[in-house]
Amino acid sequence: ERTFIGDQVLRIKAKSYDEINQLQALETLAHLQLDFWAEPHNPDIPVDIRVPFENLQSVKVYLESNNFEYSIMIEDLQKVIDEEKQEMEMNAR
Amino acid sequence: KERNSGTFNYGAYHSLDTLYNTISSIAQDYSSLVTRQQIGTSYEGRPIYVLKFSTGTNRPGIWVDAGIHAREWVTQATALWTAHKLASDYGKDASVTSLLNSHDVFLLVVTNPDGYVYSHSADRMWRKTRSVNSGSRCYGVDPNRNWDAGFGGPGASSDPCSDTYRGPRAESEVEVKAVADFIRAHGRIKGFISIHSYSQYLLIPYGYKCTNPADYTELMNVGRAATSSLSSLYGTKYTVGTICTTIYQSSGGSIDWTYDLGIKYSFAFELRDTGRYGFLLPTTQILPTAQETWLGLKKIVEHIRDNPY
Repeated sequence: ERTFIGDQVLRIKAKSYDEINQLQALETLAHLQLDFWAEPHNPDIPVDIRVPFENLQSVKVYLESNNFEYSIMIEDLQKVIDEEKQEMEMNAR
Repeated sequence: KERNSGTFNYGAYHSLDTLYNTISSIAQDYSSLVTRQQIGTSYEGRPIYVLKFSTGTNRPGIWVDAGIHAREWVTQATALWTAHKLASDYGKDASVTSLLNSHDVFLLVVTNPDGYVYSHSADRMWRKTRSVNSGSRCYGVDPNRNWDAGFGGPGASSDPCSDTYRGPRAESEVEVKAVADFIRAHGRIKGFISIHSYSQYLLIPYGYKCTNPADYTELMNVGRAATSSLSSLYGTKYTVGTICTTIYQSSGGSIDWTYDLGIKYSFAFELRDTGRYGFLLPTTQILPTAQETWLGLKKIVEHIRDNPY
């Protein structure tokens, strides 16, 4: 079973269409294995990206060096999945 | 005590088996109104069940589906709650009664059963179908890039490893073909509503091109009325617009195909987000999501009922 230990979901607030374009370019970098939960298309709407643990540093450096405003929406994805699983097991019982 | 659809816990996420058992229970408990029909079989051999709500013959139909993207669990949960709501409100709620006295409703609770099972057992973040892509190590096709609407155009990937892989050809996915065949064979579907999560949008065609549909003004008005009604319950804010202008250009989507087929009232719902959980929306949010969505859905189906074409 695939696990997501340490993966984070980042919420990025683009300030302009230039930044939207930069985020779209990020999407094409397949080696980062980014999973866009909410796509970059409009500065009014935040972009959510699941970032694998091993690429967190690279992505955060990219965002910070390009002055992107972002927050961590989910700190550790696996923790939330585990909670969801426990809840399902409890409901099943 | 024998299980029935009235005692089921709709405020929880469940396995496919449990969802399918409950679909059967709803059909049994409301047998004069609801029937379960198998419209196809998934790539891995699972039945694709649609619930048909009908009080007569040769009625125009309204289609609602959920869960074409496996990981959007709140959508399957919402659809199941909606199925029970429709069944239990018939004969009690004037609007539902009048709707079902004139139209059939077809509700597909789990559009992508293989993906749903896979998201429960192997990869919680799975979005696609589970078909084998010849010549690739990667599985699955994004079923909402696989419809015959601008297939292969912008906003869909030709890479089988991408989460938005469009597939080798339109309707290559049996799950998509089953629905498309059903819609074509029926011939009188007047509304088509596809339920997704989690961006809080009510979307209208088009996605494969950035031009407005001929019925843009009417669809936008219906959409605004629906989201206004939805928001009245918990204040959840929705954006209404075309896929292309609201999200981004994306080809091969279901509501573009249905609109071009002549189904004027084609909409895609993107259900609520709490801003913290994305696809992992906590179970405490299922019932509020379903309840508010119902208000929006009701506005759309009432408009379809009152504006025959």
